[in-house]
Amino acid sequence: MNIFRLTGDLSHLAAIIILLLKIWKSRSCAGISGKSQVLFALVFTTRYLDLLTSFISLYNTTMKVIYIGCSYATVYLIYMKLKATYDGNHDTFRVEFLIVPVGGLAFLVNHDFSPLEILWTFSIYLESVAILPQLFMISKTGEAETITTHYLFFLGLYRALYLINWIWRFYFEGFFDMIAIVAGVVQTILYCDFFYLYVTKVLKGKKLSLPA
Amino acid sequence: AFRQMEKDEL
Repeated sequence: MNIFRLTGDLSHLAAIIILLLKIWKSRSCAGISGKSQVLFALVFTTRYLDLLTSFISLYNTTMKVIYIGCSYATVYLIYMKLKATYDGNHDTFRVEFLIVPVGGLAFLVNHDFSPLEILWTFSIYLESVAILPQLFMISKTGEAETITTHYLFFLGLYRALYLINWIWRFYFEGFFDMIAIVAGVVQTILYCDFFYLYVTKVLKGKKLSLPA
Repeated sequence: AFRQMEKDEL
């Protein structure tokens, strides 16, 4: 464990908690893409099946359980409890255009052709594009609530910190995972546009509205 | 090592 991975995990946890609290306290999921949240629940489900097969550390197990629990709770709030506030008309990204290519790629490019490894690879690839429905929704509505931008900031920051963690681990441990790194770079690049708007607008107290 | 055998990252 290194400081970059730890702050990355805490940033990820902060994003997940911010979103869940925002929806729960405001009793509304307006502006939130339910499709992205379903994709994240799928990412965690396919990645953390090893909860059933191996124990790595209390930290590892605890965080995985929290991530899975919060992501399913968020999906539940959006599609069941607070369904009336779900803005389906703007959440129209065709997720099948993500899942099918990602699923195919996971079969073609992986470290080992075993079920757990294929699912892990699918999860890594899917996570890199899972935010697209949310970013697409913001571009359609033309704006985002400030709390939603904080959620996106921490979510984008987490994988950027993981990139530094992988540089650190390559340098000090000779460890690297090309699949995770390439997907992580793609994932972080997708946030660059948002990061620019977040820094130039939200951090100056303005509302995030598009076109910029 | 090409990849850590143990998946110790989240």
